[in-house]
Order: sequence, then C-alpha cells, then structure tokens
Amino acid sequence: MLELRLTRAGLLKKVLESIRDLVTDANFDCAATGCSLQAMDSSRVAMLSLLLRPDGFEHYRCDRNISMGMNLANMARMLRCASDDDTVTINADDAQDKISDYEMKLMHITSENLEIPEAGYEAIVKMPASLFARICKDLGTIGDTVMISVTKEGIQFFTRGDIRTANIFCRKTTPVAKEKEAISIEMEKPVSLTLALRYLISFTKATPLAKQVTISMSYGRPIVVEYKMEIMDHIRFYLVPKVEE
Amino acid sequence: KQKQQVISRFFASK
Repeated sequence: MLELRLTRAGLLKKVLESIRDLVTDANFDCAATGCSLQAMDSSRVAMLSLLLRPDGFEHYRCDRNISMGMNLANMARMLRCASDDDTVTINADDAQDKISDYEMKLMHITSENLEIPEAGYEAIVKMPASLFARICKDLGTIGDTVMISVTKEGIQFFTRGDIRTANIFCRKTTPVAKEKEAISIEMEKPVSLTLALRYLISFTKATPLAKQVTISMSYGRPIVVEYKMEIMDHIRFYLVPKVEE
Repeated sequence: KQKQQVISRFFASK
C-alpha cells in the first residue's frame, strides 16, 4: 500500500514541469526512505535523478517498495487540474496497475539503474539558479554548445555561433554576499567542459524549485546540475560533455 | 569534430 499526501500540489507540478521535457516515461521508485526517480533522455546523453524525502510530504506511507511507471505528460496533465495550494493524494494499491483519485494508468517500464557516485568532483560552483538559467537561454540564441570553465576567480561561459561569439564571466562573490546573489567555488583544479546547450536549457526548467543551483564538474565525467529543494531534497541532472574526435 | 558519448558509459549498473 502506498499513500502520499502533499498539501501543496504546486510543488509536485513544478517538479514534473522541470523533468518532462527531458523524459517521457519514468519509474517512480517508492520506498520507506522516499520516492526516487532515475531516468535518461531518449538519446541517452542526459540523465536525471530525483529524490522526494518522506518528511516533505504531510502523509507518507509506503509498506513495501513499489515502482510506479508513469507517463509524465499524462501526470502533468492531471496535475494541471489542481491549484498550486490544493492537496494532492497519490494512492497505489498492491495490484500496481493504477493510482486512484486520478485513475491514471501505470506502465511497465524497463530501465537501467545506474550507480552514481556523489563526491569527488574537481570543481563545484554554486550560483543563483535564475542567473544560470538566463545565461543558458541567452547563449542558446547564439550557439549550440557552451564551454563552461571554472577557475578560482569564477565561472566562464563561452559559445560560438555561425556569426558571433559570446563570453560571460561570473566572478566569485565575497562570503558576505546575499544568498540569492552568491557565487561560490570549491575547486581542486581548473576544469573546462563543452556541453550541448539545449540540454542545459532543459535542466533550467527546475529553476522555480531552488534559489541556487550547484554545478559539479570533472574532466571526462558528466556535469551535474543540482537543484536542492527546500523540503523535498533534490533533483539532479547529468550531461555528458562533448569531446573532440 | 565533436563527439557525444552516452551516459551509461560513465556509471556502473546497479
């Protein structure tokens, strides 16, 4: 038996809106420790992982682990019927073929689950989520890829298009900066990665979920773009960097 | 020319 109740449907709506461009169908794996989701985009270049902690819900009951395969567009369509401050309840019985209230069909999705190490990145930048979103959107009008370079001074975004180049440098702020404006850098060594902008732009759909975004980078590893939610834990996006052939 | 690899190359299966 699974029972989840959230008094702010808006939060779940925001979570769904932030992932449904990237992934069409996904398994919500619910356990006593929380609801998690891990899914790759259709081209298998990007991936997301999401954790919704039990204490983020007003009521959370999960008697045994259950994996609910859902079509995210359908789920979003149903949740659109709820106002942001409405209460949403998700029940799934052990038959596992529907969630009641919404009577939405569940799907059987075979997906590969990957073990993702959390630590050991060469550079970790925290910056305002809205600033990162604006940079990605602006650069997306110019080029297809962006080179993100982190040094101890700051983070640089460089793109090249058919007709012009663009270069944005965000300097690390002082420790006294206000949280919503702060840019902090933890770095072992400078890192520079080239990434497809359309995926980064898709990740920034999660901007309404958090004030700050954490960008973790290492040479030769997927970049991690993490949004930490106030009450629900996190959503992380992974993207494989482009390499010169 | 730039090459794009798939993400599962970078992580082990659970």
